Amino acid sequence: YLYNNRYAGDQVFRIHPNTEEEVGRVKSILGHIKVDLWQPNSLSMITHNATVDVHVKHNDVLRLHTCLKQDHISYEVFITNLQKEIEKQTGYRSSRRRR
Amino acid sequence: SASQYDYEVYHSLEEIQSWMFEMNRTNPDLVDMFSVGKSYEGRPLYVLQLGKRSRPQKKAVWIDCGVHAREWIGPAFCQWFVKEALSSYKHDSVMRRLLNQLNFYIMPVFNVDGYHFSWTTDRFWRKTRSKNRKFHCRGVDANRNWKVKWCEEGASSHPCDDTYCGPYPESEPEVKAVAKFLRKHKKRVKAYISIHAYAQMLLYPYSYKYATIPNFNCVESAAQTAVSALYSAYGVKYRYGPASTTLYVTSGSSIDWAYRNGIPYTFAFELRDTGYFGFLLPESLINPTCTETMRAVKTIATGLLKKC
Repeated sequence: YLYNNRYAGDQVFRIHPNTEEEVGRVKSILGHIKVDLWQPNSLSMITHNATVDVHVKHNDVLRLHTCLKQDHISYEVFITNLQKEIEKQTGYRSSRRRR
Repeated sequence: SASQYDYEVYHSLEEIQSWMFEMNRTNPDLVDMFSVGKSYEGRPLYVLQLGKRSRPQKKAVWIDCGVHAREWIGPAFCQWFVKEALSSYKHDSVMRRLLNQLNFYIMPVFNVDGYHFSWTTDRFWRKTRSKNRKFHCRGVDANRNWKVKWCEEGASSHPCDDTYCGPYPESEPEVKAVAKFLRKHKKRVKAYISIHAYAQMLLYPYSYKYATIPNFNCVESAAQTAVSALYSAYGVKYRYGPASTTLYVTSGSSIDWAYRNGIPYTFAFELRDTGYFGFLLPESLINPTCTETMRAVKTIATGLLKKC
């Protein structure tokens, strides 16, 4: 595996905070989980009506689902297995090369 | 060799650097290669200069890619630009005129240490790889480290944050080296372009404040023409405008610094996509993304040859 399979089961969430209150909730939730923000680049830049793309480690995926559902915050998962996407992006070529 | 190099896959730092040497070796009349300095971990910061050696004081365009390590489509575009420029010089009158009348400084990988790290260890690394004296966290956001409104809104002073501005302006050797080069050549460099991803936007100053730049009409018109040219390729829409209102307020950015340093046209491209693949844009989309961006960059450069 690429990167020693370290991204197996990781997911990328796309979160849609629609109100200032939801922005506050999203900042608080993401502030308590170790996440990798893809867009925007820091919690302070999260605003309503702008999406938040966040990479979450596999062992925090369930927790984030639970928190967002509890607060009725709109979201979807746009990458369900990050390792697979990484393998697809370059893995295919390196396996070709291996062949 | 140059003819077998695959421009439609992502390449490691080593592959890109040997490709640069090959471009330099096989195109003696149009290409020069030099280093503007060394990275934090001691790697050379290579730049290719493209252009006919006609007269010393030609106007110039600077294009850097790979400021943020995980944005791999950036270095792919810089390689694509070089390939297209050199291969079309003979048969494309627009490109021939550009290379005859302008020099292009192309820096395929600005953040060489971070890019190498994103290939070997952490695919989503963003920053440089400099060490911090007090914290275990490493790296500075190379687009928050420039000496313009440094470390104010939109940057973090905490070393573990992804938007960490650094211990002081130009603390990063990579930033200092490029700033030094652009300061030295400021009279000739008329456009600064920095390639990032992802969001599908074309941004221009200011990033650090909600205000209008003095030459707004010329820059706005150049941006509009550029995104129209981009759209003409595959119908992909890019938003454009001042970075502060189009994306968000950030301080210490390269386009603000370059603009304040006297370069009248400074742009940041946020290439594809808007968040289906994010940083993992598949290799199958390198071709269309680079083709459309090539059209945009050519119109920006062509605009420099006219009066605004």
